[in-house]
Amino acid sequence: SIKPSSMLPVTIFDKHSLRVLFHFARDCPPARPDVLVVIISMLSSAPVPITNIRFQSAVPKTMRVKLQPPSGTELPAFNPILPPAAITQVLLLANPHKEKVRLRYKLTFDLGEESHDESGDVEQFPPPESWGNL
Amino acid sequence: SQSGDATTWNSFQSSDT
Repeated sequence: SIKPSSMLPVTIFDKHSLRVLFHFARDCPPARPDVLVVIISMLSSAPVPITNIRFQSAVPKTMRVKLQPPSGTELPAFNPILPPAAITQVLLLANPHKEKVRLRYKLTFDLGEESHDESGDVEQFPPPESWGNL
Repeated sequence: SQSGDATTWNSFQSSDT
């Protein structure tokens, strides 16, 4: 039961009608004040299904990142009448030295017949000293 | 020119690594 923090989500990717957001959880895992819990949300407004969605991430060697299985790997074509579909995936980030966090991601997906391979950096993280009660 | 970035990175992780 991860409670989102009051912080606004960060849009880390927004192209080809696919949006990826980072929501920061309010609390750290029990007894792990060095771990930030990030809920990744993926939303599509594409007129065709997006399939084979895969999110990978890397952090500096002084940190560790662990991705839990996503709630799915595809999103249906956007339908303004139906509630929006979303994929959620939990990312755990360990930062024992409380350094400024930098995260690299790779996002691959098929938009209809086109395959896409996107990557980028994320630096908008809450300051490590505030982790645990965001 | 961009200052040399001394950061060394872990390999990419996904949910099935």
